[in-house]
Amino acid sequence: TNGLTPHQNQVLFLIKSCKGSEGMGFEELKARLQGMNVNTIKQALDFLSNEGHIYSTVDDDHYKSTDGD
Amino acid sequence: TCLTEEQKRRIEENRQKALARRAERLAIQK
Repeated sequence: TNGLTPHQNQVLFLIKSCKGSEGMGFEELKARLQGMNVNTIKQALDFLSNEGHIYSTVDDDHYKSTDGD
Repeated sequence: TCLTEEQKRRIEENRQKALARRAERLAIQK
């Protein structure tokens, strides 16, 4: 394991799968993670950001992964 | 998509900060 919860891994996996230079927007994440609570997604984003797994791009609602780019 | 130079600069800056945080966290875990 990589020390992340299943929710955090799901969010990170989706962000990693997005190859565009702007990364993935919050609305798209929400749409793709149907069934996941919005606050849970936000908490996962905060955690992943604090840990340096992801970073914001053109605005605070778009994210890219630091791995493999 | 077509990004402005300012957006590209911001993205790269945030990426570098995130990489530094990641390295910091990994160092703490060891």
